[in-house]
Amino acid sequence: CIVKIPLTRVNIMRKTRSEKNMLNDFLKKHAYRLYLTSSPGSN
Amino acid sequence: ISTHPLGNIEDMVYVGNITIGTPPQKFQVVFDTGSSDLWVPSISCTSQFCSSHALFRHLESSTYWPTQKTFSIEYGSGRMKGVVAHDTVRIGDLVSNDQQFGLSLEHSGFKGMPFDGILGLNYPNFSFTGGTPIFDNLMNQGAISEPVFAFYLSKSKLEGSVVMFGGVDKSYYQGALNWVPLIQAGDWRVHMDRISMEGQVIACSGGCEAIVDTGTSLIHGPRRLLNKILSFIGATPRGSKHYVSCSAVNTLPSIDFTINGINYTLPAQAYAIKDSTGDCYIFFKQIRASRTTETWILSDVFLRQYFSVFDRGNDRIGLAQAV
Repeated sequence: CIVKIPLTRVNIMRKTRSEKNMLNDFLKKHAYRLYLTSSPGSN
Repeated sequence: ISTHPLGNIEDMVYVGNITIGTPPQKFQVVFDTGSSDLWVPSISCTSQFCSSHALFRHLESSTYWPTQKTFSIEYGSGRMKGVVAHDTVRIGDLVSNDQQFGLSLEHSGFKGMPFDGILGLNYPNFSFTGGTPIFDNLMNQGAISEPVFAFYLSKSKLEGSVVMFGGVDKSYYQGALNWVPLIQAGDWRVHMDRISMEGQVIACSGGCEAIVDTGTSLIHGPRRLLNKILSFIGATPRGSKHYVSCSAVNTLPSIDFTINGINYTLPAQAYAIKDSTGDCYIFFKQIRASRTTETWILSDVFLRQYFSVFDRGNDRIGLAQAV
């Protein structure tokens, strides 16, 4: 009864140089951190 | 022809496909244990993010119905705003009818990201859309046999990673599956005993908290303690990153994360990765230190080594050596 969903480890190296540079800038700031910075109702 | 392997430094996000609506519209999402909401971009979205991603066309879905509710979510990597809606969501063979989800209209910070949306797998109390998260709906609707899901994040291959729902496939791990109770039901956060290198406690000396988060790529920890580890490794700062010589990686010490009395070892090959310039940088990042609690985020870097099971039925996390 287990449902398996394949995950892809995204290969951003295939993207264009400008996109990659943009991503590098982004990673410097955030490094793909999705964890929430606030909690519901905190605003 | 001479071929050379390329370091794949930004190869850090794991995405999977889901569908929303009738007939189904496909989206590539991050399965994120750090948040609780599902959102995808709306056809009405005008942000730059939306120009390069799959957009939900609500008028084309016969099972869609809107609400008057709006929501906003601020993640560590960006923020978005949108409206709350309901529709049928499918994850593989699993169907969540009348699933509440977010349709994003504005984004900041997500530009260029290789996913359309995020599917949160945390407890309901972290929901910003205010509805029942998809895993809770699947449990309530009796769609899954056991209230668990598990992640196998492949170390080297672009493919081979899976998230599984409703049970655990033992072929993805070896040895024992060690269970760790949550500090509190409501967040995938456990108590960690200590962090040590070569037998020396280097952080978390009095115990600390660890968030087990599939939506984060690097190990996050408090600045002072991270600096201690980086100094122990002999990493040198360059820009916002810390580097070591790639030729030295094989000689660098492992890091032991002790959780519930069991050591989970992270070898240097897991935390020091070769980048496109041929240098090796350390997969750690600072987190803003809490005044009260020392918190670490055990992210994909850790979860590539350890198969992880998220057990909602018993409010615990299982960890085992990944194959």
